[in-house]
Amino acid sequence: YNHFPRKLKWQNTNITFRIVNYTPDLKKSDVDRAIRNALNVWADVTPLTFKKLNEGIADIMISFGSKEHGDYNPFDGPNGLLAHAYPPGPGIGGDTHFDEDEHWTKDSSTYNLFIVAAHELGHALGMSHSSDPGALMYPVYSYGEGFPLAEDDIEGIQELYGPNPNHRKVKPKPDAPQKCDPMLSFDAVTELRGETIIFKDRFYWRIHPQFVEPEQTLIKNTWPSLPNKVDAAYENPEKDQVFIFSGIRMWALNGYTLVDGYPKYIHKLGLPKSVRKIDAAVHIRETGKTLLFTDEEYWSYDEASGSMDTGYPRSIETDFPGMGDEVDAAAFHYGYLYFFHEHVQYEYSYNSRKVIRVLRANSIFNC
Amino acid sequence: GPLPHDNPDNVRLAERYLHRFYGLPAGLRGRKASLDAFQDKIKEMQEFFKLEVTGNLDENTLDVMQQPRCGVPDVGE
Repeated sequence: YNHFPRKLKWQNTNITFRIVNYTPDLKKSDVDRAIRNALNVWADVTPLTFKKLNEGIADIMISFGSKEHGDYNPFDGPNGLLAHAYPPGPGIGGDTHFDEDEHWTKDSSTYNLFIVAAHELGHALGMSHSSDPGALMYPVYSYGEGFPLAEDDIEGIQELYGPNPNHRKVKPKPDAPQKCDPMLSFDAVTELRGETIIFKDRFYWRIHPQFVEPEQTLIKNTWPSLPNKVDAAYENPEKDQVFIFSGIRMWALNGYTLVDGYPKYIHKLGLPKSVRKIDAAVHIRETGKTLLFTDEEYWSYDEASGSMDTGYPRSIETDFPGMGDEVDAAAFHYGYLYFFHEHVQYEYSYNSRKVIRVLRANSIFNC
Repeated sequence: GPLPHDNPDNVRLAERYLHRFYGLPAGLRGRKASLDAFQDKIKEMQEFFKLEVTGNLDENTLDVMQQPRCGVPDVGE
């Protein structure tokens, strides 16, 4: 999290606000509710209180305007700049402006007024932008359900105002995982048209062979209809599709586009109903088989026939000696299987059937 | 196709972005000093967004510059 220079903040905790005008995109009551809920997000975790004024000058003056709207800080038409706000202070300090050329909504379609308002009011209270992609104060718009503050945002605002004396129970989003955390484990690993995609919590890293630095993004920023957590993933290059598993459901992606007809139940692959989750999945191009790992066992799915091979499930420990009996994620490169479990990865020679090397799971990030 | 950073539209977009959010001084590119300032600001933005810090206008960097966002600057006054 960051603050403004000189840690600008309001000197008392009773803040007034006024909604000067309204967007025609939503009912007046919807705008009132969105702004009130956005203020409550910050009130939940601080001693701050917000009183609405219907006339006169309030600390935070909220308005909708397009292009040049009076503060020599023009908006730019649809998309691009969505809104801005000024740090705490007299006059324009705290004022919050929304770009009327955007389409303001109260659902997941763009742009959700509550989410943008919660972010902008963070500025109006003294928060600057955060570089944590999971934080509400991250500069780029992303829609997410549930309580919008991450731990990063709460630490930042409480550094300015302290906690809420009434200790309201809130469920902040966990911060973005750090790629060089030595204890980092992965949820799923897959290829996607030559890039490596690594899923962890609400995020994924994208490793491009030509870029050293992996790019971390919210899953829902790229695939809004995917869940916030992925259990397993694999690419079937013949079909140019990536399959994503979460719980008993699976999705198929064609590049970054969701394939119609998904999600489907994982049992359509031929798994018994007793299987409720796939821990890891890996496609072995040479054999055309996809291995699906659940608890201590694994299955073999034949992509060509679209059916499960007979004689499965088999024991992971028996068939892949030398590594633990559970797998978080799996990948296959140039004849080597890479099994990820907790903060370790095993490089396993598929041909000679033995573990060749044991590495830290995040060694793929060149930490 | 042409490399991203050759495309004049992309350069103009990057200049506007860096001017608005990273305090890139307004003024014409072409002089060496402003080229250095341009690259320094790209690096600053890449560092903030945890992109690979190259100072080049690569695809990932342009990608982020084109995403809808808040109008408050990321750094500085």
